[in-house]
Amino acid sequence: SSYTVIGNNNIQLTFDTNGFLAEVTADGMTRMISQEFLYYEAATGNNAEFLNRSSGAYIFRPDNNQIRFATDEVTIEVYKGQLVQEVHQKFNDWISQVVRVYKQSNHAEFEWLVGPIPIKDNIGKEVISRFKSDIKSDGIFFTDSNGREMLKRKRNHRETWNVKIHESVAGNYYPVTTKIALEDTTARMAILTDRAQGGSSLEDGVLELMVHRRLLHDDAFGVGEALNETEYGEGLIARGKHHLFVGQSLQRPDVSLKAIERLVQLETLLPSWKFFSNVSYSSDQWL
Amino acid sequence: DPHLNFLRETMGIMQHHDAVTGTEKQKVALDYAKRMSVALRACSTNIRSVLNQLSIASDRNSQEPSKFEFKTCTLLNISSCATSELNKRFALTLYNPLAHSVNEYVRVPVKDYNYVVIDPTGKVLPVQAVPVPKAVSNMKHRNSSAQYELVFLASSLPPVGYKTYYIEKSETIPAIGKPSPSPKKT
Repeated sequence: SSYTVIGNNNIQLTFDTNGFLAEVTADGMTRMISQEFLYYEAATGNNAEFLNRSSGAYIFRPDNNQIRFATDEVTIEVYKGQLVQEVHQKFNDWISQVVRVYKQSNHAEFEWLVGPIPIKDNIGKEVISRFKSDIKSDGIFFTDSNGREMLKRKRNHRETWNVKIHESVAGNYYPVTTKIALEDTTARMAILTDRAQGGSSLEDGVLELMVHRRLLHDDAFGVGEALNETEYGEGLIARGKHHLFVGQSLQRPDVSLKAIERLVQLETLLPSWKFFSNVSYSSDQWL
Repeated sequence: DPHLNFLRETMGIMQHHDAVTGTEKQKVALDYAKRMSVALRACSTNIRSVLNQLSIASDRNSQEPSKFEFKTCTLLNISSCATSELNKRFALTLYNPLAHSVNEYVRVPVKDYNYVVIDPTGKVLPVQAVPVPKAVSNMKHRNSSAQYELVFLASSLPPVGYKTYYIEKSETIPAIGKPSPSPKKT
C-alpha cells in the first residue's frame, strides 16, 4: 500500500500519500481521523471603540475568521524500531511535527514545533492544530477545568444566558488546561495538552487547539505592547506535545477510556525528574 | 532552607495574574523566566544532597559516600543535554513524583546511536536510537551535538522514589545498524 502505518497492538495510525494522518484504528474500531496545522490571521482593530479591538495578549480575534492552511503536502520520514515508531512530518519552514507511538502505549504522541512565525506580510498569525474525525458530536464537546472536572460545552451556546455570538470562532473558544474531548454513541476522541491552550470544536467531530501566536498590535487592555515574543531577534519557537486518545465511548466496567486518559494525563504532566551524573566507573563497578 | 524559600517566593510571584496568563510585557516575562531558572538551579543542590543521602542509605556497605552530581538538563525539551552528549558513560537517575509506580519511555539526547543501558539490577535494556528531527537540529540557537535520542523503557519507577540507570557508549554497532528512515512510499 502507498499508505504509511505506524503503531502497535493497541493503536495504529495511517498516513495518506500526502503525508497527512488519515485514519486511526484503536479499541477495535477504525475511524477517519486527520490532523493538520492552520493559522488564523489576526484582527487589527483601531482600538478606539470597545468592539473592534485587535487580537492581542488578552484577546483572540481572527480577522473575519480568515484561516489559512499551513500546507497541502507534508514531507515525511518514517522511523520504526523495537520501542517506538515515528513519522517525522515537515509542513513548511516553520511548522513540523513528530507523530510517535511507543510499543506499549495506548495513545499517540504528536510533538509539534512551531516558529518563528513569519510576519513579513505584517499580519499577525495564530496557529492551531486541528483534528478532524467522523464522530457525530452534535455540537457538544468537553474541556477540562484545571485538570480535573470536564465541563460540557455546546457550540454557539451558554448554559446561563441567551448568548448572541458576534465572533463565531473566538466566541466558541474555551480554556483547555489539560484535555479537550468529543464523542458520540460509539466513539470518543480526546486530546491531552502539555500546557494550557485555547481550544474549541467548530464543526462536529473536529477539535482544534491553539499552539502558538504572534501578533503585531496591542489590544488596548493594558499591557501596552503587541504579543510579539522574540528570541535572538527572531520570533519565538515553541515546542510541545499533544496526546491523542481514540476509543469506544460506551462506559465498560473493566476499563474506560476516560480513566486511561486521566492516568496518562497525570504521568505526562508529572513525568519523572531526570538527573544526569558523570560516571568514571565501568558498569560492573557501578553496579 | 534559603534555597527552598527562594523558590517559594519565586512561585509566589508566579501567582500574579500576568504570570499565569502571559499578559505581562516581554521584559517582565523574561524576568519571570530568569527568576524561575535561578530558583530551580538553587534547589538542585537540595535535590543533590537528598539523593546522595538516599543512595548512601540504600547502599549500606559503601565505604566512601558516592558523590553523584545529579545534574538537571533544562533543555531536554529541545533535545539538548551536555552531560549525555559529551560523555561516553553517565548515570541517569529518574525520580518519580507520583504516588503510584509508573513505566516511562525515556528519551536521552546523544551524539551517536550505539549505546548500552543497564538498569539497577544489572539487566541490559532494549534501546532504540531515533534521529533528532531535522527541524529541531536545524534550529539556529540550539548549540547541541546530539544527533539522536536514545529511547528506553524505565519500568516500575517506585512511587515517590527513584531508579538509576547506567548508560554507556558501546563499541559494537547494533545489529540493526544506523537508524535510517523506512523507504519512501511512491
